[in-house]
Amino acid sequence: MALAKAKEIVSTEPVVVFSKTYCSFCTTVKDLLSKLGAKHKVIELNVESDGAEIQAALAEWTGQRTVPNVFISGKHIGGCDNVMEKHNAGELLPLLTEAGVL
Amino acid sequence: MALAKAKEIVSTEPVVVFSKTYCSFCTTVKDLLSKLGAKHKVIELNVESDGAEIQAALAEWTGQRTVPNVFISGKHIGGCDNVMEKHNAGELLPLLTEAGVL
Ligand SMILES: N[C@@H](CCC(=O)N[C@@H](CS)C(=O)NCC(=O)O)C(=O)O
Ligand SMILES: N[C@@H](CCC(=O)N[C@@H](CS)C(=O)NCC(=O)O)C(=O)O
Ligand code: FES
Repeated sequence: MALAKAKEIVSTEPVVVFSKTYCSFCTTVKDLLSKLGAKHKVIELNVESDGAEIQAALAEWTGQRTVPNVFISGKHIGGCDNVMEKHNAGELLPLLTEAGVL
Repeated sequence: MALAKAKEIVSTEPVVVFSKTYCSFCTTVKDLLSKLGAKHKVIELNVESDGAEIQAALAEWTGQRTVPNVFISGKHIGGCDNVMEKHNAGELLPLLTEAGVL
């Protein structure tokens, strides 16, 4: 089932980006993480066969039904705006360091 | 045919945004035009029955196959980045004024 799968990924991967390949907001987040040198797991919801189910499960679980949907150390961070806000406030690098991906 | 339709819209409407309803980059452009008080025609390619054909026709015509795809006074402006660049350079308002939509 999709919710169990989403929770498993989020609990085992330090940084997870639920994404869509064609989406510039998702690209922005993925590019930022790469630029910072942070290892991150990407799940492309428009490519996964159960992508729609995962997106619905994430909506139920986090209240966020949009992409990108970002988790660090099992904690829900949010979307592109949330990630950029944390980055501009100097809070992203510490989170990534604690997650052990830098 | 889609190319004729796209060219007709672009030649008759002063400002045209080819868009997709779920896309934040498209929302950014549409919100900016609204905030500036500029009347603009929006074609939602994920809603129009021939949206995919129009998108392909635009790609052929302009070399740009992404959304948002923006035209002012029949001239191809580009995507979200192009529009924001023009705006930050103070060039967008003059274009919109010349187009007669302000
Ligand atoms: N403010 C949000 C915007 C998120 C958003 O609207 N994402 C769009 C794509 S850009 C979305 O998920 N649309 C519905 C979908 O693709 O299912 C953020 O910063 O992430
Ligand atoms: N740099 C471009 C990015 C355009 C882009 O990649 N658009 C995406 C949606 S955000 C797209 O059209 N993807 C393919 C599709 O939707 O057909 C811009 O500023 O507009
Ligand atoms: S689909 Fe365009 S920014 Fe997400």
